[in-house]
Amino acid sequence: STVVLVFQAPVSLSPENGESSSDFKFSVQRGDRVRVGEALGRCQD
Amino acid sequence: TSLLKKLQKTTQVRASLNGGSGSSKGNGDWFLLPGATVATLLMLGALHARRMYEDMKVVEAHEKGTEFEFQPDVKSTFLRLLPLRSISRCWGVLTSVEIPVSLRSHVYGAWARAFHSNLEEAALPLDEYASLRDFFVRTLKEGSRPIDPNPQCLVSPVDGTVLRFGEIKGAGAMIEQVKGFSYSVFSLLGATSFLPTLAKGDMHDESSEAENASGEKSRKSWWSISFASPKVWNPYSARPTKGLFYCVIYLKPGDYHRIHAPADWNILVRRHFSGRLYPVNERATRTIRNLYVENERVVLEGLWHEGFMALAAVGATNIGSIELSMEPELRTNQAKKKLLHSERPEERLYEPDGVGRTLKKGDEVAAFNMG
Repeated sequence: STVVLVFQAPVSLSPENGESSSDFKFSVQRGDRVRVGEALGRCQD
Repeated sequence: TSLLKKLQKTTQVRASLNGGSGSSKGNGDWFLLPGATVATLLMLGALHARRMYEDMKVVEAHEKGTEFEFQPDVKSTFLRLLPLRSISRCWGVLTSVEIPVSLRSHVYGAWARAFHSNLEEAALPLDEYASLRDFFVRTLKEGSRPIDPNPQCLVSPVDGTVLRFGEIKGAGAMIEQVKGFSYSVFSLLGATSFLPTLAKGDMHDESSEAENASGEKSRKSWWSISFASPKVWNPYSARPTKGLFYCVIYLKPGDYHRIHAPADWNILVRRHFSGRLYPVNERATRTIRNLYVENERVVLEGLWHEGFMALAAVGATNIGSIELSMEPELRTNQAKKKLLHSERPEERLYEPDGVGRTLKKGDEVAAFNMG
């Protein structure tokens, strides 16, 4: 079985070129074992 | 060959010990059964060795950073011909059979050794799980899964292995299943999803076109009003400062199979797609096209403090049914009553006033069940 999570999170828009950069940082890597309650990522303040 | 010769010699020795005429016919019959058993065992052993070798190659490739590309094969074509839903339900019936109390700890212990489960975490003593199915969806002891208290963090909803994650960008809104093949997020969540996107009309791929019937239009507008009215979230005003992200987590047979809320979450809609039940292991992801889009799944959609959040629980052959804590009457992996399978999912709106079902981070949402 598999779970797919899709969610909105903040991104910043550069005032110079209008490019976006993610304010949400994943704290896991591909292939990592995770358990319920462990952080997948964080929104930066 | 040497094994067969040894068996033949043993047969001859036994025949000479028995002595007398007429024993030769009996000896021939005696030889047939062990011969077939040995051949079966050898075949199973060879298949297991091949599987282990392939798994080892996958692990080595991951360590080296090389990635397997999408490559359909004969096995994946053959899987399409099998009645996997019926097989799944049969498996469910088999695993629901009550196991004698004296055998329970041995059976569950063997399962735990085979699939690397931690039995010490089980909430109940092993003797109290009447069947393998009950054992499989076991709850855990209090405190076994501490929830990260940081309000800015999103936690894992399940125990498992992270397969993919990233940001969904571009007009296609595609999620990569494996290198060389992607699927549309709308195909996964449903064409009526309230996924905030740049131009929703441009994002539908061919597979979701069928769902985009003219009759949907009126319902969509009603949904839009329903979602917008609580003034919690307006996807279009939020668009410039919000991105869309995804994370795919695979649960192995030995993992804890309950799903928890990844954040404080208001669930507004539930969608049930009655699809196929292909296996979802690593090999299947790179050989079966649209694996997650074709498999039976339950999608929960709602809001968290940063906006939209959806969770798709995708079933597999061995774990075909999904049970929701907030809607225990929902039945999945049922025998189809119609000959023609409808692609349209069954939807339920929780609380039409838009309030939904409120869950705290870490609250139990659903469970995967055998069969």
